Amino acid sequence: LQYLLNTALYMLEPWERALFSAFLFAIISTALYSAFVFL
Amino acid sequence: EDFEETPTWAAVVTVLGYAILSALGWLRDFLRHIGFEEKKTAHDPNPKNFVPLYQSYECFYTRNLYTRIRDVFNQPIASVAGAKVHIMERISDDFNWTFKFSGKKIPSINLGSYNYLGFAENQGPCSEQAIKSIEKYGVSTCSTRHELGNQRYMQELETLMAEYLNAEDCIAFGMGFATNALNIPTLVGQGDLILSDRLNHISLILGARLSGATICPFNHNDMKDLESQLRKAIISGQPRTCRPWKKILIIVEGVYSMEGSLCKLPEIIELKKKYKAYLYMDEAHSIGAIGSRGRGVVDYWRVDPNDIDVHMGTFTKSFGSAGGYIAGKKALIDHIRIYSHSACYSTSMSAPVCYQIISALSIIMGRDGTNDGQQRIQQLACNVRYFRRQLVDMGFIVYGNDNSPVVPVMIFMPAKIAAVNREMLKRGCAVVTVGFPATLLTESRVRFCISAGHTKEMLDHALKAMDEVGHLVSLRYSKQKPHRRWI
Amino acid sequence: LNSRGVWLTYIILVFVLHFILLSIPYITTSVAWTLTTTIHNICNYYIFHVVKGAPWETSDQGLARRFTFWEQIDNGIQWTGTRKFLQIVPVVLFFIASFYTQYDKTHFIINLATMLLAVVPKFPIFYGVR
Repeated sequence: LQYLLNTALYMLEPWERALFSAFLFAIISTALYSAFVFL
Repeated sequence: EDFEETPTWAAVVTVLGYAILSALGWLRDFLRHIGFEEKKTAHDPNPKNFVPLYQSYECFYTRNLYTRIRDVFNQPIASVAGAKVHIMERISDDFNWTFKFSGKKIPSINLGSYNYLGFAENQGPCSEQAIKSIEKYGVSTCSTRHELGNQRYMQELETLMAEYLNAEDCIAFGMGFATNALNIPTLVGQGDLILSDRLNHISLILGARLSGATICPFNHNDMKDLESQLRKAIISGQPRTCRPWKKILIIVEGVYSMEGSLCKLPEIIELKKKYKAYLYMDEAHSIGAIGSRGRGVVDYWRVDPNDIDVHMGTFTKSFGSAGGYIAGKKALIDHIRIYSHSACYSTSMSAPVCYQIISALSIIMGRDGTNDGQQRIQQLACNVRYFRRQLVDMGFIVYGNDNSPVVPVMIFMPAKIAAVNREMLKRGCAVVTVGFPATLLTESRVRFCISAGHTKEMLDHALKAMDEVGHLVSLRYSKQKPHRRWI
Repeated sequence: LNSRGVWLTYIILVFVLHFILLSIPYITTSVAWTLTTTIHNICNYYIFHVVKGAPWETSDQGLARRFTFWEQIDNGIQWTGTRKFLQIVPVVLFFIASFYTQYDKTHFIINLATMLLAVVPKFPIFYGVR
């Protein structure tokens, strides 16, 4: 609930929440991957 | 009065939230534009071959932010807006584009309506008088005052109100908003200057714009800014011609209903005397609710009513009725009687509405032989201080003056506007949550309106609910003191 | 834009954009900075100098419709704090990008062009110019 409230996803429809969360997950995973490759 | 600053992280998260909503709003508009998603509003904001009233962009916010949470706004009620209220439950299966009534009525404690002295009741002396007046006068005169003249009860109301305010004369109108919007143009015009508080109500702003006078906003309750604007206006005069201003009118409100703050009346009067300006005081929220005798901020600050040139107020918030009044010198009121737009365009006040006010006024003034009115004023003052104190102790950021009957608690984030409203309704409390553009982008809030009709049990129930919701939705932003849970 | 936290959020959003670009494995640091600068400047130009009106119903009887976002800031008063901040960001991004691309000619031309796109319309002389 805190995640939904602070990112304002609480107001969105389920598919929009899923889209945004997937986008966020993609960014974080590519960042971790790049950090891993780089380091 | 304290206005604790927004924590920086809360401000950043709030703006980021709006950025995310805008980005996804643009995505939705794009999907509607390419036809991927069905448009649920009217085909376009502007039907074909019609003059465009709205730019489609102006509806962006309504389409993509407001619609998503509009189940918490404009909720229909199925009872009198008293201390308790029955909310009609609405169900939507297309994310608030359309609603259906489920037929259920949710009994709730009413913390959203302006009902400061608890006169919004459908039984008791006020409603009996109102009902009796319908039998005697009917419901409406269906005509304007200029056309059909004044009713006897109008004169009775205006005389009583003038006595209540300790003013020479008074004139009443059928609508509070129109009292400002349609009478300010009769007071000032071209070549005059209006100094308006930045947080003034939209009816004052509209009236000032309609008048054609030059408008200079000054920062909210900032007497230094007001004085510097006054000095600058008198020294430099009108733009381009540098002629002196014909009149300078300072427009302020007694209680600011969004901030819960009171105007600094003694200092404003000092400034108006020093610079020979006129003062227009809008007591929409303070008449009846503030001051030891309920005479508004004039009573609260114990200033001389004659120091204020134009007393304005409404009958909506404290008298359980509708309409507004302007009071002042007899010459002023006679002028308004002749030139007011409202007196020649809108119908006279309806008899039951008038008698609701007259009987509420008599009770407040103690003319009914009881001290019920005084008791209500005391009760409201106690309820307000108690409720506000508890909220501050629980760690919420509460804006405004300790004696203000409006208690704004800061929410900040847009999603929490809906979450707080829904969770409080689940716990049997009907509250009003307010967001942008009625407030600043980063200052969404829940605004409690306390009433003399609230018992301590009701307030405790509301405080307990607010404590749970505040914990669930994490609203305890205040840094001022250690927070404690509701005991 | 004058509210508390908006400028900080703006800077955070720019760095999040750069962070996203930097996370893509095949993009080098200099390309990431040039892309950051270019995307920021084009979005900045579109939002502040192309879009007119307001995304909500204003109570000024349609006055705002004719003005771009940039012209509506602080009711048109020039050189306010917010305007200076929005004017400086593209320039600072240009310097950072030039530094990280070791002043390579191609990157320099791209960054300079988009920086001018974002900075020139903000000059007071272009207020109300169409």
